[in-house]
Amino acid sequence: KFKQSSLMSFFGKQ
Amino acid sequence: MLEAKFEEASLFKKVIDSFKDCVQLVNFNCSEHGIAAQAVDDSRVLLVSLSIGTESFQDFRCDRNVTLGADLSSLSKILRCGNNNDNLTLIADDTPDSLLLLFEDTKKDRISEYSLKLMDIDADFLDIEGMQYDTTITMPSAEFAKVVRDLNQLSDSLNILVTKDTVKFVAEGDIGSGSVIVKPHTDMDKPDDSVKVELDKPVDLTFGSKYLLDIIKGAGLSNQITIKLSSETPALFEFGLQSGYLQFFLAPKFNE
Repeated sequence: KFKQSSLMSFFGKQ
Repeated sequence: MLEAKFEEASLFKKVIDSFKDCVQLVNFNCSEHGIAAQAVDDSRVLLVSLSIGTESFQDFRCDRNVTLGADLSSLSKILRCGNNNDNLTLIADDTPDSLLLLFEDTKKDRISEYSLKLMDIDADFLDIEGMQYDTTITMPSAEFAKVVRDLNQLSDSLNILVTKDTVKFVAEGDIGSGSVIVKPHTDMDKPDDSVKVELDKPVDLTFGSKYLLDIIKGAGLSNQITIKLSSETPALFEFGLQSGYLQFFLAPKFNE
């Protein structure tokens, strides 16, 4: 099964 | 003071309609370069980034940077009150509590004025600049929208596979499976019908269909969509404006 990833695991916060 | 006049209200209406269903509270950052916004959906899977350059306006004046925090469903209600071909001017002072929207029908000499209450929105700003992608696809936005709508009927996931000479969309679900292959080609007569694929590395990625359904609401903004994919970063789906863009960044699904 596929699991949805989150944007937060890719982008740094400013 | 911000005074931003669209020759036709339809442009701003279309832009807002393109992302009002996936994010609700948005800070519009106004500067001498135009109006920009960034917002993430509640599930933190889809990010919207908007830039409307000054060339998209008939007149644009912004003396000092100003942030307009707006509830898009409220903004959208007001935008529905104007006609598509009315002039639309957005007016705000330097520390605004509200945004004034002025619709003018110059032929009929009718002026409608609405005020939208603004809000303080505490939102994270994500650094989305400077990402590297393995492939860039440019194709007709209507064609992409149809593929997404069609394959959504079969599965809540859409797999996109890109090789040198094909883009393959695949959906596998309980009732069966479907795939659409799109090949690069150049249409001399209608350049917007062309499909272009630039590829550094083949790509095999899967996305949630419900987010793609949100993204294709931007298809009315531009005849073409640019899709940038990489196994390392969220996908970028971009609709160009005459000056500026509406971008969607979508986090992929991964095989567990």
